[in-house]
Amino acid sequence: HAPRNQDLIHFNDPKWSNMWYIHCNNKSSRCRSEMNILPAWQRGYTGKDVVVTILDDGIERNHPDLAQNYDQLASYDVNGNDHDPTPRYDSRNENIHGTRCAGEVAAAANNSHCIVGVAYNAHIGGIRMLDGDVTDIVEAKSLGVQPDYIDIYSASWGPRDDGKTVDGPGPLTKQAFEQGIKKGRKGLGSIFVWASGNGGRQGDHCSCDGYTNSIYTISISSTTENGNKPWYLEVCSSIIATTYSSGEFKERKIMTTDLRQCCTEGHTGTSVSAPIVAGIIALTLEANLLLTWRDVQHLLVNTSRPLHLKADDWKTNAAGHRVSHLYGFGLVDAEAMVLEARKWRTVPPQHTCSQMPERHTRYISRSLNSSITTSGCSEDPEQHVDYLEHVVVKVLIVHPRRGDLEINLISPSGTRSQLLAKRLFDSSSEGFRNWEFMTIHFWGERAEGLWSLEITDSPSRPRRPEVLGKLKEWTLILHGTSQNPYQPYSTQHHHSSLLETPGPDEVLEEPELQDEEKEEYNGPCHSECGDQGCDGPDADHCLNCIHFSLSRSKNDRACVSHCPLGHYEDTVSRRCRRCHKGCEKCVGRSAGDCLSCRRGLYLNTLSSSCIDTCPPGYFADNYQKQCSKCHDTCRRCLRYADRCSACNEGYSLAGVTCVPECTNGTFFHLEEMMCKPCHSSCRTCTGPSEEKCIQCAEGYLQQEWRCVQTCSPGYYSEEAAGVPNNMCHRCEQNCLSCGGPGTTCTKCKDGYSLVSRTCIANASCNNADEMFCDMVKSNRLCEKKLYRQFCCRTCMMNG
Amino acid sequence: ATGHGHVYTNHWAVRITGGAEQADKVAAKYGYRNLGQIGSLEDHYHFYHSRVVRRATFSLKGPHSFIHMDPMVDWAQQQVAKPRVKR
Repeated sequence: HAPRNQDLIHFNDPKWSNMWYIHCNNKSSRCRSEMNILPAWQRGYTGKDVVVTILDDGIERNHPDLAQNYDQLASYDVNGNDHDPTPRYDSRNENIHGTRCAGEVAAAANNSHCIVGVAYNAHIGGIRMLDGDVTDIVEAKSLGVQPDYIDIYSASWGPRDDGKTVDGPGPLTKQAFEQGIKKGRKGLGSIFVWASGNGGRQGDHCSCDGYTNSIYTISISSTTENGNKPWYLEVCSSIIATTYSSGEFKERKIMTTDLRQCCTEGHTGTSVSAPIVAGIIALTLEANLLLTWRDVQHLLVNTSRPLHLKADDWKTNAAGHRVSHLYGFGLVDAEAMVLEARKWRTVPPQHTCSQMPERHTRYISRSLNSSITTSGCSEDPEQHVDYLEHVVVKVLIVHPRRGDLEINLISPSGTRSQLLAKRLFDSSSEGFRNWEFMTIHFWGERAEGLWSLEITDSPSRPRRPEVLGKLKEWTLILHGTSQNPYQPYSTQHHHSSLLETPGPDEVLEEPELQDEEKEEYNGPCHSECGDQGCDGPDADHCLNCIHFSLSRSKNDRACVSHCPLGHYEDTVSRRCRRCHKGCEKCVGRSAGDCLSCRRGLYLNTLSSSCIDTCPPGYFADNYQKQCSKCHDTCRRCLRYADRCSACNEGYSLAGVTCVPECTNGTFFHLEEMMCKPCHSSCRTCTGPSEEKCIQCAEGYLQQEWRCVQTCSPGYYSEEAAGVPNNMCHRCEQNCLSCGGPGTTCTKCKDGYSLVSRTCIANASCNNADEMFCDMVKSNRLCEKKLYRQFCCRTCMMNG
Repeated sequence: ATGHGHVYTNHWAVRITGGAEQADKVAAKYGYRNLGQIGSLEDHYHFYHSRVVRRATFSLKGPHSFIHMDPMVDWAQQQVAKPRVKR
């Protein structure tokens, strides 16, 4: 139980006294204020200048608790295609959800109405997008509204939580997420908060929801007042943290704003939790607006904690984080978030390392184990993952009953994460087609080593025993950083003052950290350390180096024996210095000092620089990774020197070869390497025979690919644009001779009769009575090409 | 295409390079209305066809379907209504 707060803040909002999850007011009941929202307020953080929007069925913008903080720029009506997100009112009050979520984030404080939002000074907007057909376009548009203006998008919806649905974002929505984290908030990345599923009663598993299971969303679950699992809660490995919500008999509930300017105590489910976290993140961003989308996830990992939350699967991973499939890293802590945020140093760039075991189909009888040993892509500095963040397993599984499967992943450190539990209601035979399961349970662990995927198949109902499931392929996708994301505070303190943003209150003392700075190290140094010693055991603890010093980030240097790719060895200063952008090896830092280039770039041998497109006369030689010269006769070539795509003057292209241009009536004979005469019917040609004509000689007509003196039967002669002589065109179908295009037949093939200058099959209909023929005539079917053979002759002959 | 329980709408997502003018031209060619770029996704446009059934269990074919074969169109997808549940 948390110590009772000294209730320094009091608001006149009528439901304030009932907001047990924010403050203690009743000494006879337990305090459940461990989310530490009040202490964060007391430090001065209330969400000022932070913009949150709710993706839902709209928000009541004139609600007295929302009007003050309502922000039109953070709002849009995707369903109605206008700027007003007001919900559609109906007798059943179907569209209450967005307004309820919005109040939790940013209901105004001290206005004598209803409640107080977690970030009661934040801007709040609403994206109305659930009141209509929700398509990939609707979702993608909603996630991309004002990405540079909106900081936090909170969504409390998803695919059906019925225990049998496997569904996630479509291609556009996936792109919208990616664009959001890459470009949103002017490059810091949009923050997407998502409610994990409510399908607990249906045995659902939130790994089957591609939104909550995405690395781009912060997936939030719920706990009851006493720390029990609410009846609705789903388990899964992508949940990162938890808040209080309602969900157990005789326990207190959550208050919020309701439609028609009302208040409610009826809001429940994980929809309560996502907006609470969105509010807490708003406080955190107020403490440090420079946090990236990944910084926010790191902060949640580091500050959320299990407390009294009851789950039988709490475990400590190899990085020391306590984590559960019900609650992620535990209950959020607003005060810890703002305090950490103030002194936070942006984590190193995200790297992604993918690895796939040898591709062959494996049958899943009762269980199947498949392992991969990975170096975390240490061979490629751009992909190297040493310290883990999200881990994704993409599987292609064929299975007669999907719900019978359970999947676990075991990290090299021995941590086991359940990616999927059995789902009793899921009888689908679709299997998992490139479905991505995500886990945050290995956060902070090291990537290198043996990873094991365990698949268990336990039939819950009789199944045909001879039909086995198959694991066709799987890919391990590791996300993380190549270096420790958390530098010792002393280093940060000295070097990263840019990111330290003191809060509105006084800067806090950090006695523990100051003590840490004074500690002395007496152990052995790394073998690359020089004569001045070290202050720790690793290569980045050296005070000077034997060989070269490599800067891995602004504040992180390590000693190395050789400089890695992308660097050159400056022997004077004994430092690894960066090559020019795009160089893999170089002798200096300028663009013209490259010796070889990174993948996708080619060395221009004339300028010693790396370029992505070779100049004319050169081709991109993938083998030598340089621009090599095309054959002398080629003006341009593709992939090989002699594979020409354009020729120099005096040469013309024959296939992919440039050959000397020959005079009219001759062609270049490739075997004899000389100009030879065309067939007498050709003016120009590509070979000696009459089928090789390009243009016909005087007095000849072009018919198909030959030059003829007169058109063959079934052809008629006509002028053609761009051709000096006439051409022979084919008559209409079944004509033996004709006067021109269309219905101009003069003679028909055998088995056809000439009717109205068109050739109609001789066959007669046995059902062509008068009425039928009247229908054929009145609809003028015989004039329509598609119906021409439709008893026309019979009807014509019958008059 | 068979339904698989899907509901096909008369909205399309289309990727066309060459800007909004080009997208307008392609839309007009097959009887669509270009409702503009999809959020912040460059080259992705929201097309709407008023003469296609608003909600159908089959992807109905017609002259509008030729848009999928147009050389100016990199990718086009008829939009399916996705069941989404408030939590």
